[in-house]
Amino acid sequence: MNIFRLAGDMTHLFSVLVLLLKIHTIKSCAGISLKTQELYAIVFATRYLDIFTNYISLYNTIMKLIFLGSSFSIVWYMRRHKIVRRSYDKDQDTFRHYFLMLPCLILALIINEKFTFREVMWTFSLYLEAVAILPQLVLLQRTRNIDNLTGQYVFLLGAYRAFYILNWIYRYFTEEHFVHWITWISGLVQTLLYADFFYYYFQSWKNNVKLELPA
Amino acid sequence: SGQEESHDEL
Repeated sequence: MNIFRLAGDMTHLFSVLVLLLKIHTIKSCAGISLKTQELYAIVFATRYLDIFTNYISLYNTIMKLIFLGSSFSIVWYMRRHKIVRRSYDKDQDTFRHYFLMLPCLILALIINEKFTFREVMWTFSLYLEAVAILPQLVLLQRTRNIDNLTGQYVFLLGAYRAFYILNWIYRYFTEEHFVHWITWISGLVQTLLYADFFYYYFQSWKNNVKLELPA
Repeated sequence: SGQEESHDEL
């Protein structure tokens, strides 16, 4: 565990907590894409298949449980909670997210480190995570009116990705044989998707104006 | 092996 990895995990954790806090306390999920949240739930479910069979550390197990629990409860809130679900921007959140899953699955079947069920599922989760933010970015651009918590949520998610790249660079120089093309390339693609958002986020922060994405 | 290394991440 290095400082970049820890910073990445913490920003990831905070992003989820910010989102849950928003949903739980103000009973609103306005501006949040259910499509992206469903994809994250699938990402964690397929990645952590070995949660009870492959013990790494107490830290890892607890974090996995938090990510699984939070992603499924966010989906539950948005779909089932009688007050929260009313604030869902259903008409704006029209991204066909299921269409993202098939190419990711096919790619995972072709390009993987080892052709086993566990490994293909792990790889699938990496590819899917790389594109899972797309419905959320599309929704942000459509709604234009981005509240602070939603902006912070996406910012923290992007920061998590950036820290993970620093973590891989660090591990590459400090650990032997640490070369994982699949993880790195899908992680890099995912981080680049945030570049545009980051640009406007920092502009609004610098000029102290409300965050708004161009149409 | 390399695989286990990458699987220690979240």
